[in-house]
Amino acid sequence: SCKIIAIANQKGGVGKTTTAINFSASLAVAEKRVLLIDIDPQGNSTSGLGFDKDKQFITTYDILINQTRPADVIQKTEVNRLDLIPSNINLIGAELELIDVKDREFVLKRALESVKANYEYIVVDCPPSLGLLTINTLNASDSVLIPVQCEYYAMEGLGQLLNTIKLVRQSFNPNLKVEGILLTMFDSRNNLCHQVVKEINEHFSKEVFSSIIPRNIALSEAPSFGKPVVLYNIASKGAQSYLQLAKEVMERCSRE
Amino acid sequence: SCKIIAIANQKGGVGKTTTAINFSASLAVAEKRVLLIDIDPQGNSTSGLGFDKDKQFITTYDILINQTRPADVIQKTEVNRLDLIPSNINLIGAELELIDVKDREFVLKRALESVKANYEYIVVDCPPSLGLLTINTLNASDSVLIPVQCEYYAMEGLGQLLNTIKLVRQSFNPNLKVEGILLTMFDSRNNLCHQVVKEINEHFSKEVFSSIIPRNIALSEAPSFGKPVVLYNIASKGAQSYLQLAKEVMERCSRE
Ligand SMILES: Nc1ncnc2c1ncn2[C@@H]1O[C@H](COP(=O)(O)OP(=O)(O)OP(=O)(O)O)[C@@H](O)[C@H]1O
Ligand SMILES: Nc1ncnc2c1ncn2[C@@H]1O[C@H](COP(=O)(O)OP(=O)(O)OP(=O)(O)O)[C@@H](O)[C@H]1O
Ligand SMILES: [Mg+2]
Ligand SMILES: [Mg+2]
Repeated sequence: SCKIIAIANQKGGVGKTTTAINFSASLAVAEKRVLLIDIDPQGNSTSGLGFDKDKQFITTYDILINQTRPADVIQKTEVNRLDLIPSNINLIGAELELIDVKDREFVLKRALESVKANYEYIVVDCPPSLGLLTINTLNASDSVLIPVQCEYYAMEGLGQLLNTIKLVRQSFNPNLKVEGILLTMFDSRNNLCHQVVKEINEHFSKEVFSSIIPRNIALSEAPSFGKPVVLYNIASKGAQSYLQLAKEVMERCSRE
Repeated sequence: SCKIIAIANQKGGVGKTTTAINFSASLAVAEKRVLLIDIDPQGNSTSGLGFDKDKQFITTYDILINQTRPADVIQKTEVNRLDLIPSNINLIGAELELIDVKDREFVLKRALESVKANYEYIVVDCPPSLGLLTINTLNASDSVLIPVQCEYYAMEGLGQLLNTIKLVRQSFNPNLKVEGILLTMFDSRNNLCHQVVKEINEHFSKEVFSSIIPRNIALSEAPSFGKPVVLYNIASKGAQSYLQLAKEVMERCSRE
């Protein structure tokens, strides 16, 4: 069976792309067949895996607007068992063009039916907004993994995001669960970080992953080499923390 | 006369809100009359200045959708000469509702005509996207101040953003200029930061501000106290760097 996990948070810069790339790559290293879908017009998951965004002629846009089959858009990556559906700036038009499409909120869900059997995990990197691209993803997903930076504004927005997920569950996708809340860019020397971790553990103890992603230079350097951190520097704290996260998610899934 | 400056970048988490709040407050400290407009549904500029987002009953939403006069929405802040037009999650509906409005790209521009005379600067904090809220802002603005984090993905997105600004200039707002590119979260111990600064100085030397904002704990702590950093800790490097930026922008404006 295939599990579809959305990486979403409307707050910008919290580590959605860094998590999408490195969590997927870590699952692939653990011998799971994984498909990463970039549904952000910025195309950071696409370039972060070494693909030239300007040379992607068929992207997520075509799946949503031109009924292109996902199998015709899928690319192999440098990581064994990890495939990618790329995106680029063309996707920016999709939000407006989807408005007039019948069942516009379920276009992605319908499209993924044809490829689910080939993968054990499908991970989707969302843009920093709650528009039709993110709604389509939430409707197609089994669960949502929520990266939260250890900062004030990121914590403040968490309640609103959980509220939106509840609304999606009530009106579109009754099976949508929260896979977990992932604390990112944790800096042990920083007081505010400790306060945010304490607050989130108090309010959301059930959902928070025990794996915490530290602020780690290898994670911000790796994308400039087009590689996930497990290929760039597997000994780094960044790589180890995402391998740990993949293990934690796989263990939770095996218990379900 | 009044200068309207958009703080915009579709990349998330680059310091748009931190810049909008602290640049505005620094201009006010320099005795300029300033209006800060929060046009992001996240409402971070609103809460970062100490306002409870859930208690804002008239917001930017009402100006865009209900033709409310800006004067009826403006709130005084703790900083002398700095006023705010607040926002909250209600604004999320505006992007869809604006679609059917006549001249939907110019609603904000028309609305601001009635208050421009009361301010020397109007600063607008944009969401991390290039949708109708950001387009409305770019059409209402004289210039765009672009915060760029010293990171790979933020640098990668800069070319796309400058392209979008050029398109807006050609089709909607011929006067739109780039106020400048502001390097943020600079960490002198981090090699990648130095590389990004070098690259941006090479490709965009005309646009880059000489003021650089360092990564500084006071900047991330101040919003949890609802204060701009000049009120939270004026001696901090964060406060000093935004006072320096305000000075640099005012000097550029006086030469125009
Ligand atoms: N744990 C970490 N340590 C150091 N740097 C990190 C870490 N996680 C992410 N980064 C860096 O922080 C920046 C923001 O992360 P990223 O782009 O993954 O966030 P995002 O949520 O996908 O942003 P957006 O909202 O624009 O999609 C990037 O430059 C990334 O390289
Ligand atoms: N120079 C700095 N030093 C330390 N922390 C900073 C600095 N600038 C911003 N921050 C922190 O980094 C995070 C991102 O900044 P901010 O929210 O201002 O970015 P943004 O571009 O407005 O994000 P969004 O795309 O979600 O609107 C915030 O938690 C903020 O407090
Ligand atoms: Mg991203
Ligand atoms: Mg912001």
